[in-house]
Amino acid sequence: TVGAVVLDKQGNLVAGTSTGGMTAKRFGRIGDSPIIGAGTYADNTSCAVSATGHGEYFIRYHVASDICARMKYAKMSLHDAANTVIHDVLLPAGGTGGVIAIDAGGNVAMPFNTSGMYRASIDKHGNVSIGIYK
Amino acid sequence: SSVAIAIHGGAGTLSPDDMTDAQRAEYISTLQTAVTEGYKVLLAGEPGEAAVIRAIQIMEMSPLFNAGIGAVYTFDGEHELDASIMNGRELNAGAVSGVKTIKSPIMAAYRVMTESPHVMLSAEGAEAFARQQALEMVDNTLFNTQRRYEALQKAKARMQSETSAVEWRQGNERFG
Repeated sequence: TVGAVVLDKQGNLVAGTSTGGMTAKRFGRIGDSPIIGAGTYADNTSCAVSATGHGEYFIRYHVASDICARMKYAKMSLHDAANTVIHDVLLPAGGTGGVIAIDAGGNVAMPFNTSGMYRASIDKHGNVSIGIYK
Repeated sequence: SSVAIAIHGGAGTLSPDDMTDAQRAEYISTLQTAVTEGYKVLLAGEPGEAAVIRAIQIMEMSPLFNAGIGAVYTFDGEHELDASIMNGRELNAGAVSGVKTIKSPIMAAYRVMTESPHVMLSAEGAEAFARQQALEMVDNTLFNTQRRYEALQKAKARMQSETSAVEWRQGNERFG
């Protein structure tokens, strides 16, 4: 699975995700990537999120929109909302994976509860970061 | 306003032992290209959707990632691809699922968002819409890679050894 989240010059947040899904999948199995609210979500009043991981859990826990809702209604920061959902909600339930997220201030969060996630970002100051492992 | 971008290429049980320095360098280089190209689109003042599509298409065309070329195989030895895109301004969104012959699923998702009254189209219907939109259509074998084919054989061997579907929990393949 691959994904991107951006803040553009007009102040809009956009999220996108694309995937081949799960190895050896059968019976038309669909994961979270094409499900708006689960693997992809964007709302200018909170954040944009793209997810990757065990899709069934990301659907059941509507991970992408949950992160944005915590910002919108619980007034959590992007970092706290994303880390809470990935580490305190999803992992105890057995869901593994991670997200990339960005907010209207151009802040970036990339939490994951597995040993690695291919990720890269360029923040509002132009700082580049690229990582694979924890 | 200032601009910013983040991308991912998948999560999982990754270990430094799993790849050679050369492979790691290839991943880093492709991530760098994708994030930089998307950022350039933003700096040029183009809409966020263009930057998201640019960055994701670079990874869809790379055999390194589970999307487009390099996608994992289904049980039946094919590739079924999914994609979605969402804009935070008016909460508009588009998605395709279970498509096999659309070269760029993220572009198809974008067209669903901008050229149809729907949010999600699936399988043959999504393919018919993509053809109507004159998107590039390809043979499913374009997405083949040896590495993923071998992963399919391993997964199928494990499935046969498991005693029940419930117990059959996938290994690293369960990650998108």
